[in-house]
Amino acid sequence: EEKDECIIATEV
Amino acid sequence: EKSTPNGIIPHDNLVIVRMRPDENGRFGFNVKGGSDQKMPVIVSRVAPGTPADQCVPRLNEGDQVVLINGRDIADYTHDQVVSFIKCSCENNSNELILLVRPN
Repeated sequence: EEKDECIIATEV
Repeated sequence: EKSTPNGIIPHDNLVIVRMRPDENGRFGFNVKGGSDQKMPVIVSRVAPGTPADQCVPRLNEGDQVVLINGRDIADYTHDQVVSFIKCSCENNSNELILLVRPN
């Protein structure tokens, strides 16, 4: 099963 | 890391970081993680010359955010955590207070 490796970083 | 069964977070080695936003309302750091990302909330970048860079003690890349303005953020999503950081209306002094576990 493939997983999404997208990790989001948000500027604050 | 999960909190203990009675709900108290172990406070070993944790650091309180306090800062006020700049004129644009920004603190100058990036966060990643959240319950929806299945990762703890971690500071991924601290921009030089910003409140996050200049506060003492300084916020550092790799620090794990444990509390935001006294709120345990372990069960909140990435977007909710970002909202908590941006919402300085929770305390009268407009100050962001983070409890972090240093990298």
